[in-house]
Amino acid sequence: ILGGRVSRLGSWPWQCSLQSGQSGHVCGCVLIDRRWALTVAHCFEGRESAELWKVVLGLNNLDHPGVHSQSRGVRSIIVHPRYNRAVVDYDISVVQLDSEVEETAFVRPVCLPRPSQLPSPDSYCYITGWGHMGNRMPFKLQEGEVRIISLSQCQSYFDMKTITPRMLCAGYDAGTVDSCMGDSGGPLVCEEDGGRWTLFGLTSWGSVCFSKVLGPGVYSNVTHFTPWIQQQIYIHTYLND
Amino acid sequence: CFHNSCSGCSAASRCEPISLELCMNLPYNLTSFPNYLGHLSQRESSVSWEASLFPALVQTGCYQYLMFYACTLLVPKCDPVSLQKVPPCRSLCRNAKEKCESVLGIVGLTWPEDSDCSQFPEEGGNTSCLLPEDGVDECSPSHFKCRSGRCVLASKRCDGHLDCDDHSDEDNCGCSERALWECPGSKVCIKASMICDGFPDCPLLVDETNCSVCRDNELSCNNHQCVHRTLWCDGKKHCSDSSDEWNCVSLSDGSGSVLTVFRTAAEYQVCADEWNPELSKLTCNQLGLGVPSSVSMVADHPGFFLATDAPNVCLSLSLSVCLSVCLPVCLSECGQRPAVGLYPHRKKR
Repeated sequence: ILGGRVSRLGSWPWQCSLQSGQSGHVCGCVLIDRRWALTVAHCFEGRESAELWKVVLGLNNLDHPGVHSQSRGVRSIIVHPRYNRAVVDYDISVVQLDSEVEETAFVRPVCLPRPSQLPSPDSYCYITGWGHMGNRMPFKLQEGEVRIISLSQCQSYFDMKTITPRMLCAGYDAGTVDSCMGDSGGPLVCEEDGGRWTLFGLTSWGSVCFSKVLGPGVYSNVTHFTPWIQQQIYIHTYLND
Repeated sequence: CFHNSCSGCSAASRCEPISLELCMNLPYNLTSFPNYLGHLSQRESSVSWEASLFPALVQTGCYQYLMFYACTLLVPKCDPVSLQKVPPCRSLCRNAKEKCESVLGIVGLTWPEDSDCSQFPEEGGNTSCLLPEDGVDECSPSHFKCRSGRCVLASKRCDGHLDCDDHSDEDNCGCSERALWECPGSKVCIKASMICDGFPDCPLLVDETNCSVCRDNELSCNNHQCVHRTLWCDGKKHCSDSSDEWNCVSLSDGSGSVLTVFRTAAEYQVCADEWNPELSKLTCNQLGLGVPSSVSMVADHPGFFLATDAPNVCLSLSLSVCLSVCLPVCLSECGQRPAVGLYPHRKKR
């Protein structure tokens, strides 16, 4: 996260770290149910097999997981059948954990948006992750406040790419606060009345974020996929093969 | 063999129509092989390195008649009377090489060695040779001609990148120019493979309508397969995309949030007899909505059928007897941040 700040332990109890073998943290992910998490499809390119992965929750410092962290293996990875690697469209995956997590103050699911519920342009939401900060990789979970940008305005930043309805844009013209490599799959969440947080985006792609950042970040639009997500959870939970 | 005897007759040369797309706009339409690059057939020519090198080189605009020259090598003219090949003139070869060889050098490529110009006759000698006539098109059919006259590969037309020096390759890019399908009633372009694939892409979902013709006793899956009504919501997948088991349990949109199940392709309420908290919990979980907040029983709503054979529910004796299950809301404890409260909130000063 560029332009963000260190987050307090437990501030984002749905944030998880998708880790693979020796690489350690590879991508962010988001807990949506005791046994289910979301991330983006491009994290699994070249590493599609579930046993390569584990999900760590209740983390703040990657180097010191601490007593509140919980680690789970991955039972199955469901990449969206329409995921398009070339244009990074339909960039979403549902991850089934090999066992339920214990819900604590530091590990809790985030809400999925209701059908056709979208954050309003110019509203402020939060992104979190352990991705690149522009000058280094952090140990502690970073958080940043970003502004939702309309698709039409977002398209103007990326004239060589198409911003599809499966995408959501957030950030700032100058890119002062933005997600970066290593944040992929992490949450873009907005607070609703009563302190309830809803997941509207998964960090997906953007312009180069090591050097001078230009334009906003692009997120997978979770609202577009909510029916598909719930179908996958239902099928894998209740349907005998 | 016409003019002199020969020991063995090599394959008698003959003319054949040009089929190489690259060279379909030449002022001649018969060719013969082997050609001047050693290819033995048009098929070999079409997959040769030169057949991709020259069209790419044409885009640089290094020589106006480069494509014409390339075609006289790839598919040399065949004289229908003498059945002999007619070569390019030496000056044409020399011009192309002098103007374009250096461009190849920039990208570390070399000029095709088979096309040594000394093998070709000087124009005006007693051997006829080819020179570009007026009106020869410098672009081939597999190019897009920019307004400025430049040629860019057809694949660059409407690809979202500005390739022509005057950007004309990105003008008027409708769906057909991009070999896409235009959604009726809108400007949205989608790939043909996205039609009837189970994922709505067009506004008003027109790409997913009229995709299947199922019999009366069947329903269409999300991917337009047909599955018998009795197999819907029976707990087993019959549609290959398992859509026969989607949304089998729902809370009716009406104010009461009445529990509704979809059985054998019809909607039913659930009778309250024998209902228990476990079923409430299972229902909310199946709906992906967390845990039940409360359950109440309501008199059945007019116009609804009552469940008769759904498992774990009563057998209704008549429309007036059975109360229905109503789950006002399944409380979802999602999206809370209890740990944040653990720290004394910073008092703004």
